[in-house]
Amino acid sequence: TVGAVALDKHGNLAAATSTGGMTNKNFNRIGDTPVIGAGTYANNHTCAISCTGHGEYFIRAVVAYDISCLMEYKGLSLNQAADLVIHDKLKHMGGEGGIIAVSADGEIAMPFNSEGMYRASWVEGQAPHVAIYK
Amino acid sequence: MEKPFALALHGGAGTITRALLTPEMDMAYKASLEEALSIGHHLLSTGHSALEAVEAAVVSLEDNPLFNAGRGSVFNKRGRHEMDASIMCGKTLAAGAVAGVRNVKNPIQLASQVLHHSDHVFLCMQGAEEFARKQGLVFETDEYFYTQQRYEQWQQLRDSNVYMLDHSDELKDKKFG
Repeated sequence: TVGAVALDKHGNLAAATSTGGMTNKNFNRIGDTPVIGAGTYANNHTCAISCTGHGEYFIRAVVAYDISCLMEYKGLSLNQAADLVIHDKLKHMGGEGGIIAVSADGEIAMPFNSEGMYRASWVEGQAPHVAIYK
Repeated sequence: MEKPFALALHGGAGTITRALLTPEMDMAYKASLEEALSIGHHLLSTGHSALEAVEAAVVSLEDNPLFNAGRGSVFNKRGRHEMDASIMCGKTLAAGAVAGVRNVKNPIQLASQVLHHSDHVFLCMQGAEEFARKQGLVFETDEYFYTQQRYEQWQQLRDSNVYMLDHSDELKDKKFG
């Protein structure tokens, strides 16, 4: 799975995710990637999110929209909301994976609870950051 | 007033032993991520929209056989490639998504076409492919999506009900459904 989230100069957010799914998947299985609110979500009032991991859990936890809701209705920061959903809620369900997210303020969060995740970020005026695994 | 822009991207999740991740592979993955990052950064720095930037960055990763999307997509139970993608605009809450599409070179572009040129949000399988043809998107042969590493991964699993995450080297003894 691959994905990207962005905040542009006009303050607009967007998210995109694409995947080949899981090796040996059967019965035309789809995961969270194309499910808006589960694997991909963007809202200028909160954040933009792209997910990767075990899709069935991301669908059941409505991961992307849940993070946005925690920001919008409970006033959490992006990192607080993302950590709560990935390291607490999703992990307790047994779901493996992570997200990348950017808030309307330009805050970036990239938490994951799997062994590893390929990820990169670049905030204007800062150096680009590329990392593989924990 | 212009705001500082920001971009983040991922190339999947899973587990892989350090022994399997050679220095050459490590460099190749990082270079690919940096390339996609640069493409998105260039668009944002020149005033393009977040929607354009995320689509372009994902296209770059889809075209790279290292990642499980587009060209590097994994094999399904039948030895085929079935791809899913979605895109969403935070300003308008407009969204486009596709699932189970085959041979579409860049599924994220198809999702974008659904967002911009369809009354619907989510198209799947043959119907989504028909829409892709109408929109003039590029299709590729099965050979384009073949990678030896992905084929070998599938060979380990094809006679079982086991499945595997993007970069895993351990098997999950679980079934769907």
